[in-house]
Amino acid sequence: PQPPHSTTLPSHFMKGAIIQLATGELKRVEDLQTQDFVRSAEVSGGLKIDSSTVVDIQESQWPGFVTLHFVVGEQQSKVCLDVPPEHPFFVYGQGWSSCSPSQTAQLFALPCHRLQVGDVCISISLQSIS
Amino acid sequence: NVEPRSVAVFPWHSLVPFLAPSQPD
Repeated sequence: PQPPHSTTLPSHFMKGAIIQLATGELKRVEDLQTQDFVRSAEVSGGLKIDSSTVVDIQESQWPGFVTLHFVVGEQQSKVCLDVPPEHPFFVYGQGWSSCSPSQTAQLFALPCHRLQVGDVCISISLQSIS
Repeated sequence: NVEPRSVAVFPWHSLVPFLAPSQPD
């Protein structure tokens, strides 16, 4: 397997970063709510929001990373992701969450909950054409 | 003179992972 391609996260997770929703509305990253993602997917076309449930969190084979195991969408597909522990995910009804909220706070000043098995994260996929 | 600061604006979909299920063979 290939190692994760980057050890630095983009600055859009930095507290105060300006995010443009698909409606055109601008919000700060820390102010985003579940509905902002849902609404954006609805109006963007071609993208759909999936519910991705965390089923396992393990140490990665790559130093400094964790491996997250998700089951994704209605089909309950299994997907693994190697990410740095400070990587934030948006959990339904809870908001930003990471495996290491303290590191996320240190690097991005973004307040986070601790990501746990059973959390349901927002992810996106391509909308299938019927 | 104060130069206007450019502010980066990021698209919403850059914040959430793209988790495409692997296609069955």
